[in-house]
Amino acid sequence: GPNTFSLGDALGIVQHHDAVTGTAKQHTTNDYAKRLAIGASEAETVVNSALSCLSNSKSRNQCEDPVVKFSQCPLLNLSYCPPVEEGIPEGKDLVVVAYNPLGWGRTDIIRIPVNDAYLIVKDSKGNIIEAQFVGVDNATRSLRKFYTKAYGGVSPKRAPKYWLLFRASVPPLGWNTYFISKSGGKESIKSGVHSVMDVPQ
Amino acid sequence: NETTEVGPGDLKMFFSSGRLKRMVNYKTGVNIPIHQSYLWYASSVGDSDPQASGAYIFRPNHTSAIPVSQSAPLKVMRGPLVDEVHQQFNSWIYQVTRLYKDQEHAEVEFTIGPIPVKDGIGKEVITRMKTNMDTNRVFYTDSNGRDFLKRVRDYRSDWSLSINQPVAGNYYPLNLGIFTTNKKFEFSVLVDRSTGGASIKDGELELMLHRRLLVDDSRGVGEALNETVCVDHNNTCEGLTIRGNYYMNINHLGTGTRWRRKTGQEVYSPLLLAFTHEKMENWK
Repeated sequence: GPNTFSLGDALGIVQHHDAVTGTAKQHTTNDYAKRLAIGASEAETVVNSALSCLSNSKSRNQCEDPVVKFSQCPLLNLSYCPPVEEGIPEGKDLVVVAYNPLGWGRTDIIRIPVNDAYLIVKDSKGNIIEAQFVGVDNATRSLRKFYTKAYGGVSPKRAPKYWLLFRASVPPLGWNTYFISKSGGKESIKSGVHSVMDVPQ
Repeated sequence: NETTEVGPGDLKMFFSSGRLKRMVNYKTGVNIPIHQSYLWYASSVGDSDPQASGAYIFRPNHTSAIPVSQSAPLKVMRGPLVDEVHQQFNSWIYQVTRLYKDQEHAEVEFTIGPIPVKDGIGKEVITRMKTNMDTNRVFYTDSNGRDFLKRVRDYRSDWSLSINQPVAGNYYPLNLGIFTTNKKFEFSVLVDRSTGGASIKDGELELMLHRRLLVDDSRGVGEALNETVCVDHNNTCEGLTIRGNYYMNINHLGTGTRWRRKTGQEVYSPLLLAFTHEKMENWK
């Protein structure tokens, strides 16, 4: 099964003084990056599989027979997040599980790239929570375009238009689940506010 | 001449003429004029002393940095959770300043690069925050993420220091952040990555965010610090573009410690997000 050995190995290797200080030759730096990326990717699989065990579908035990497959978005800062931007399949919601690795509860803003401006966000009890849409800026678009091309990423045809922001409260060393769904226009207006832009002179 | 107030909560920033002018926290009553800008140091390739600026050595050509631009037009996005100020400082520096409703700091997202070097000059890009605080040469930087240690400009407590490098000689490594104080207030900046920081003049803090150099510093690496990324096999390559955040906070003297500790932990332990598709009713 998936494990975190590659990440452990990569973390061991990058404790070399040249890796810590940035004084390695370029080909060595590239190798450090590659090993870290492989390790992080495998660790991501471990976490996804653990989350599948922890969050059961009502109809079956997810741990033994996972039908719900999680994925993560390491390039979220470039607005690259295929499971979100490809859209929500008919009859389903987008489920966002947030895990807090700290020993105290925290409230943070979650920011995900979306294409649809008519979305509502619900907490785990089904209450609609406040959300805000902000347009994706050109700097992010061009960065996304360049790096997905450079690293061979498969980018959805349409780059996301908006960031969807909402407030998530997560207990210490615990998690919380949020549901994002398509809505009729009215419900969305109540829940998600589009940012107002002004351009001062 | 228009002043623009930004921030949906108690923390506000005031911008005028395309620049940050002031930061105010109405909950704590702290009010500090702060100017923020981007500059770059021209990297030395060696002079009478052949030492060049490189991966190991930071050695600028001059003691003053070159400003990227005097101001940058603002685009302000306002909403109930966050206000954002977007600024393009030049063709290769973009910045978004975010003020969240319930947070006591401003988040600054910088996108820098590719640094142009066709003029034959290596560049070490900094952001500088200027306040009117009388800081008496003193500032504080973290010690590898642990205690903040007192630093005094042009001075070492354990030996007699002669200043040959007035800028580089006052740079310290940052892993968590940097702050400075006067008799009433503290001004703190936390980083999301290891970098260099200094206070070259009283009331000022600066962070080195990106470097692109053309000459090796002859200390062993044997290559110039000039990383590129290529999009195809025809050698279509560019210098790196970096994107990251730093966080600015103002507080009364002695009360910033709690913010630095708590926020520092949160910056380095972000929420882990996992996504899937399922009907809410079927979720347990």
